[in-house]
Amino acid sequence: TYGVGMACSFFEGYLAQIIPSDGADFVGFQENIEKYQNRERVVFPVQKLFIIITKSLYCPPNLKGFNRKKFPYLEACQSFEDVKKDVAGVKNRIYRNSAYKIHRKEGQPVYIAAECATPLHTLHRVLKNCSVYGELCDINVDQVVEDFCTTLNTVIRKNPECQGKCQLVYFDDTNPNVNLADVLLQEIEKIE
Amino acid sequence: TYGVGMACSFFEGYLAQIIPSDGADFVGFQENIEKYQNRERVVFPVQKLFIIITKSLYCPPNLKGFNRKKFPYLEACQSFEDVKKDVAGVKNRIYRNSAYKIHRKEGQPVYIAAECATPLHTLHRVLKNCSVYGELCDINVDQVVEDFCTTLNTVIRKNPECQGKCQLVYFDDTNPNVNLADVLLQEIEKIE
Ligand SMILES: Nc1nc(=O)c2ncn([C@@H]3O[C@@H]4COP(=O)(O)O[C@H]5[C@@H](O)[C@H](n6cnc7c(N)ncnc76)O[C@@H]5COP(=O)(O)O[C@@H]3[C@@H]4O)c2[nH]1
Repeated sequence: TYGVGMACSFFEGYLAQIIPSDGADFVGFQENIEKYQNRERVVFPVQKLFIIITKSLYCPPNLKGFNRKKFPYLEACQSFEDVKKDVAGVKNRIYRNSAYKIHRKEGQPVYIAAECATPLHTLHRVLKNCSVYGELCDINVDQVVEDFCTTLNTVIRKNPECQGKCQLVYFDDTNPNVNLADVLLQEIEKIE
Repeated sequence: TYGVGMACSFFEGYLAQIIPSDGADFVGFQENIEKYQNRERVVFPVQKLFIIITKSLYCPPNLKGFNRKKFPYLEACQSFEDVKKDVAGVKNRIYRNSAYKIHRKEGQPVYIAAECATPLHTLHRVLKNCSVYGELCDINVDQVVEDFCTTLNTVIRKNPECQGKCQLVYFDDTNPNVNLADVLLQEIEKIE
């Protein structure tokens, strides 16, 4: 149940910290998007955090790493306002989310909040280092990813403050014909 | 093997990012301590990151939460310089460590780099929420903590860039007669 554990810790240690308002300094993720829209004078057609799940578990530092066509393509923009909290002895730990715009062949760029699922990225790095992390290298990766996604979707659904504010997006990065910007535009069209 | 997974992800996703130099902008944890010493004109008798493991898994936001005597006691100071990296689609993700000083009844305050082991803090929060995280609530907590510490110590030892630069400190926070500042001073004396 390594995938189940990863999903619970990703939700409790991260999404539960950055999505809901804390009733004090931090207004919450969706309000953070609205502040960004007002400040930068842009529009986010979908005000959710897109969490990208890749087939290979590999995540590039910047999502532009998954651009494979001339159009549409992703470009990182100014980040959202930071969330700062004292956590487990670390003063002012910073949680930061990235905004991206999708440049299309025709029409205005489309703004979105997106990032990869960090626990999968970390797992990818662990699996590349089996001489150090021996025990974990026997795991069934597809099962772990499936458990991670199923558990995460369940936990998000059970949490009224996060339900509807974040969405998993599956991306087969091992298929050279698939372009992440297209996948994200399709997700946005489904929701709009 | 939930404890094993937590330790591998804590090392690969965090310690491996903040302890070694990256050969470019980030000089490495120990050099970061030296920069701090020069800038603030203070001395750290031990230039390691102390990672605190609590018996209850509970971690207060600020380590002063574990002060239980008049002296010695912990006070947070200026944080170390941030480590900034693009990670898994998040631009300029920030990793920040806290410096604390230990005020003693006699003598100068003692400076240290310390924080709790965040994965245990997250696990504590997960276990308090069993209605949401049902599956994980059956785990044997003592076994998980033991696996976490054993695996983490093994992985640190196998990694020449981190070996000797971070140290686990066990703190029985359920015992009202134990004061974290005393435990840390004893660890420092052992090492000096
Ligand atoms: N995208 C993203 N941005 C963040 O700021 C962030 N912070 C946490 N996470 C992910 O949520 C989950 C729960 O986090 P937790 O703090 O319990 O464990 C973390 C924590 O114990 C430690 N760690 C990581 N970043 C920091 C940090 N900045 N300060 C202290 N500890 C940290 O190393 C573990 C693994 O980190 P990641 O493998 O990057 O993914 C984490 C994890 O999957 C993040 N994900």
